[in-house]
Amino acid sequence: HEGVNTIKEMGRSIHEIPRQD
Amino acid sequence: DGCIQFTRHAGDVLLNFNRLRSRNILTDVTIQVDGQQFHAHKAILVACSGFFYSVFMDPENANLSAISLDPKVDPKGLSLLLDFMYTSCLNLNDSLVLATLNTAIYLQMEHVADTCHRFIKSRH
Repeated sequence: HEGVNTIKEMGRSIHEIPRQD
Repeated sequence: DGCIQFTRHAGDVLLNFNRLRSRNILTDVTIQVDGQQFHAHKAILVACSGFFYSVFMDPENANLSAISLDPKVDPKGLSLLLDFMYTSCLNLNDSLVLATLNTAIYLQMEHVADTCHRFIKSRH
């Protein structure tokens, strides 16, 4: 992604799979 | 236009894979060593270990769902290296570093093996 403005997002990006059902 | 980079994404994805592993979901290979069994995802093993890359890239092993390692491999070393693959954290301590080093060499994980060497040197 050289040369493209990159904005950093610090929050979660995906759901979290739980330890159990 | 631009790119939004989610700085947590790689870690969040790996955490989810580790959750899948601990719940034995979508695991596709069982590693057997010294009577112990470890469930894992071939893709993670291939991504992290030269040994597993060679094994699973071989067309003859396309349907392999269980693999027995050399009996001299220490299950504790393997367990630590599997945890490393799925968490990026390598637990090293004096009592297990040699087993971890030998297993890392066997699994062709030379960067981890180098780290174990440096840890051993730093302790003497």
